[in-house]
Amino acid sequence: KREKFFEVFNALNQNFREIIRNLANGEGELYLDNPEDPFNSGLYMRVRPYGKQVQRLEQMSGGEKSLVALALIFAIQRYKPAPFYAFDEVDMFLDGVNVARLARMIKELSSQAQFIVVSLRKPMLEEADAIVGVTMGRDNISQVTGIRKASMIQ
Amino acid sequence: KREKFFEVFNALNQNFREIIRNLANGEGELYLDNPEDPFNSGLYMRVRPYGKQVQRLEQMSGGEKSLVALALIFAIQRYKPAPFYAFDEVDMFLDGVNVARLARMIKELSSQAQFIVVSLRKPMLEEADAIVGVTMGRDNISQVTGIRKASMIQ
Amino acid sequence: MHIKRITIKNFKSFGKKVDIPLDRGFTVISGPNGSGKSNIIDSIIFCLGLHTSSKILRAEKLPDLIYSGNGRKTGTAEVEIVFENGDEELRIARRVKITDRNYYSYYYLNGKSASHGEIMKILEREGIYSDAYNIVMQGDVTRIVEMTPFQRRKIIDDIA
Amino acid sequence: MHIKRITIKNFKSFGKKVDIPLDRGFTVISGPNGSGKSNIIDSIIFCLGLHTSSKILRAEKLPDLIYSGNGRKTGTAEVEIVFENGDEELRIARRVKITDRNYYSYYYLNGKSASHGEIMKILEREGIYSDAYNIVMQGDVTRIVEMTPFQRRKIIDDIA
Ligand SMILES: Nc1ncnc2c1ncn2[C@@H]1O[C@H](COP(=O)(O)OP(=O)(O)OP(=O)(O)O)[C@@H](O)[C@H]1O
Ligand SMILES: Nc1ncnc2c1ncn2[C@@H]1O[C@H](COP(=O)(O)OP(=O)(O)OP(=O)(O)O)[C@@H](O)[C@H]1O
Ligand SMILES: [Mg+2]
Ligand SMILES: [Mg+2]
Repeated sequence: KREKFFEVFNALNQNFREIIRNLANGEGELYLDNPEDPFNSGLYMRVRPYGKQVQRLEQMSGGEKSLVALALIFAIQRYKPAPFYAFDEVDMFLDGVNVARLARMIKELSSQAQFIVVSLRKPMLEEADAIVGVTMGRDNISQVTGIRKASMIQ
Repeated sequence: KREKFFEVFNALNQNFREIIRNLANGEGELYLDNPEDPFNSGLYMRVRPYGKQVQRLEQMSGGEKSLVALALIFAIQRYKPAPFYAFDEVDMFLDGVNVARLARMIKELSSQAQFIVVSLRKPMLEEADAIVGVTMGRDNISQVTGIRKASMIQ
Repeated sequence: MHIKRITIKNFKSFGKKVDIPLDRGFTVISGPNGSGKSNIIDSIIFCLGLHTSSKILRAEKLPDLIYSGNGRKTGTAEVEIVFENGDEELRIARRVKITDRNYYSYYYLNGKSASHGEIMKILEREGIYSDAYNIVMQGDVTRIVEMTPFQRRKIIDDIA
Repeated sequence: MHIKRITIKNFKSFGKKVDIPLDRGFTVISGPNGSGKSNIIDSIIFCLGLHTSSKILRAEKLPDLIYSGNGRKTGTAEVEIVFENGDEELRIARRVKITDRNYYSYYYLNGKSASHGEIMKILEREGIYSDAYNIVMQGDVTRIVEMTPFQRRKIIDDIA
C-alpha cells in the first residue's frame, strides 16, 4: 500500500515538474509535509514561476494558482491516460498570454487523445480544429450550430 | 430587531428586482423560506432570465449564477452607498455580451461614485475613463504604467 | 478510440433532438452564458454513468434532467454516445423515463440493454474510469485550489 | 469624496515606491497574471484597516505583507491614500514595521499618528464601513454563489 502510494506520488511529481516548465515556464514540485507517514500528511505544491522566487500556493495570484491546479490535473491525466478529455471553462482566470499557452499545449496533446473544451476565450478558438457553436433559441431550447474550422480555411 | 430586518430585506428586494432587470433583462426576487421566523430561515433568489422560465440558483449556468450574485452585491451597495467601489475580476464567468452590459452599468453608476475595477476583459477596458497598467518587472517588483484614456482620444 | 457523435434528446435544455458530430483532435464548444455548453459535458457524464459524489449533474434527482420548458415535462430523456475504435463502433446510450409514480434509468450497449457494471467494464478497458479525471467540470479548477492539503493528498490515495 | 492617489512602498510585490493617480469616474486596472493587480486592492483594505474575517489579505500575519524579493526583507511597508473631499484633502496612511523580535503597525491621519478607531470614525461618516461591502475581492462572486441560504440570510442580519 505504501509502496504503491509512493509510486504514484513520484510519477505525479515528475509529470508536474515537466508540465509546470511547459505551461508556466517555471519550476515546480509536489511535496508531503510528513513523508514518513504519508497517510497522515498533506500534499503541497512549491512553484517558482519564471523569474520569481519560490512561492507557496497561498501567496500566489488567482491566475498563477489556477495554472498550478491545471498542472496537477494534467499530471494526473498523464499518469492515467484516457482516450478523450472534456474541459469546461478551465481558462477563466488566465490572461491572454496564458490562455494562448494552454491552448497550444492542448493542441499538442490532441494528437494523442481527443479534447473537447468549453471556452469563451479567443486564443482557444484560434487553436481549435473545429468549433461547435451553442445558442439558446427563442423557445428556450438549446440548439447547436456546427462550424468545421479546418474546412473553413480551405 | 424584526422590524429592522424586514426594512432591510424589503429594500434589498426592491433593489435586486431593479438591478436584475437592468443587468440581465430578467425578473428577480429575494425570498425567505420561513418568513414567519426570519432568523431561522434561508435567503433564496428566484430569477426569470429573459425569455426563460423561473429558475432557482442551483439550476442556473455558471454565468447566470454570477450575474445573480453581482445583482445581490449591487442591491446591498445601493442600500448602503459608499464614495468608492473596488471590484477584482468580477466579470470572469461572463461572456462578451454580459461583460459589456456590466461595463455599461458601472459606467452609469460612476457618475455618482468612483469605481476602481480590476479586469482582463476588453469590453471593460473600452468603457473605462482611465486605464492603469500593471506589470511585473525583471527584478520581480510590480510597476505601474499609467494611461489616461480620455486624453488619449483627444 | 474517440467520440464520433453525441446525440441528445430531451436532456436538460436540449428539448429537441440534437446531433453533435465530433472529430479526433481539438474541438472547442462555445456560445453565450446559459446557452447549454455545460449541459453537453453533463450529457457525457450522464450517458457513461460517471457521476459520482465529485461529479455532480447540478440536479437533485434524475428526473430533473428531463427537459422541462414552458410547463411541459415529457417522459424520457436520452443521450447516446458513438465511439469510433479503429474500424469498429461502440454505441452507449442511456435513458431516464418518468411515469406518474416512479422513474427508471436504462443503459444500452450497441442497442441492447445492459447494466451499468457491464458498461464500466468496457470503458475501463479503454482507459475511462469512474473517477473521471479526464473530465474537468466548470469550477473544478477553483475547487482544487481551495482544497486543504489533506484533501489533495487523498487524490493520490484514490489513484494508488 | 473619491480616492485621488494611492502611494505604495514595500507592500507585497511593490518593492519600489509607486504612485497611482486616480480620477473620479471609472478606472480599470489591467495587466498579466501575477503582475500585482490584486495587491493594489489589498493595499486599500490594509491602509484603511478594513480587513476582517471576510476580507483577508492572503497573508498569515502582517509581516508577510512586507515586500520580500530575492531574500532581502526590508523593515517597513507603507501605504498612503489621499482622498479628495470637495476642496479639502484627507490623507490616511498605515505602516508595518518589523524588528528582530517584533512587529508594529501604525496608522496616520493627515500626517499625525492616530488609532484605528479614529480612522474608522472618519470613514464611517463618509460611508465607508468595516464590513467593506464596497470592495469585492477576487473570488467573492463565487463565494456568494456557493454560500448556503442560511449564510446569505446572515448578510441581512449584519446590515440591519
Ligand atoms: N510580501 C511579498 N513580497 C513579494 N511578492 C509578493 C508578496 N506577497 C505577494 N507577492 C507576490 O505578488 C504577486 C502578484 O500577486 P497579485 O495577486 O496581485 O496578482 P494579480 O495581478 O492579481 O494576478 P491575477 O490576474 O492572476 O489575479 C504574486 O506572484 C505573489 O507571490
Ligand atoms: N431540465 C431542464 N430543462 C430545461 N432547462 C434546463 C434544465 N436543466 C437545466 N436547464 C437550463 O439550461 C441552461 C443552460 O445551462 P448550462 O449550464 O449548460 O449553460 P452554459 O452554456 O454552460 O453557460 P455558462 O457560460 O454561463 O456556463 C440553464 O439556464 C438551465 O436553467
Ligand atoms: Mg457552463
Ligand atoms: Mg488577481
